[in-house]
Amino acid sequence: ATATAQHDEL
Amino acid sequence: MNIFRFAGDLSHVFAIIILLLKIWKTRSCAGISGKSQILFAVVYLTRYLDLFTTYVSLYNSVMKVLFLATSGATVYLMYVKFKATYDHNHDSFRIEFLLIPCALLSLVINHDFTVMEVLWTFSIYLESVAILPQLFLVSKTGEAESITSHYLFALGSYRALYLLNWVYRYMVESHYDLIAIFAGVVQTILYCDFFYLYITKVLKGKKLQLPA
Repeated sequence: ATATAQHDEL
Repeated sequence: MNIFRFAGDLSHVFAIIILLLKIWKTRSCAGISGKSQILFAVVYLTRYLDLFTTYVSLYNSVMKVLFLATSGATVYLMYVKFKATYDHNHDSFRIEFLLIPCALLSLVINHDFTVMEVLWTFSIYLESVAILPQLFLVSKTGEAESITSHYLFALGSYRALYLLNWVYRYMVESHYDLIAIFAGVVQTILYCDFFYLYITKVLKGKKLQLPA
């Protein structure tokens, strides 16, 4: 599992 | 994108539209905390700085513009256009007690010590407590108009649906973001008391009266 590098959520 | 996140975003848009309609139609912002609206505007400004630097999708960009525009419009309506109806006396929550701890925490606990990432983290922490002035105002006045309680229900549901979205993404995409999840859990917990009152009272046609 990886934390988000780029935030793709609002 | 998944159904939980899409439903959450729709609930969020719905809450913002309910609030704007309430203020515009009644030409009054009585019962609404201007401080919470300022905090929400700060949340979107610090979170959506990447609007011009990172393109995720058309949906993502359109929604960011929508949230920035509507939060700015709401603050404008409350503090300029319908300033006379703003309840200064009851809207007395000290928002510096929210801004400073969130700023300090975002400097200490973040994914990456860069300006954009720390601002994003600050925005996530701030959003989780941004509703406190509004809940404080409702507890001080002891009641809320039904339209205001619908606004709060939609707003609280949005992040609750995001919690389901994060469960889905962890199970399906092995994706998770502990900062967003932790803040989202705190944010949703803050609404629980209100959710209980909303479901047991407002949905039965009664006015939202807080026990004095």
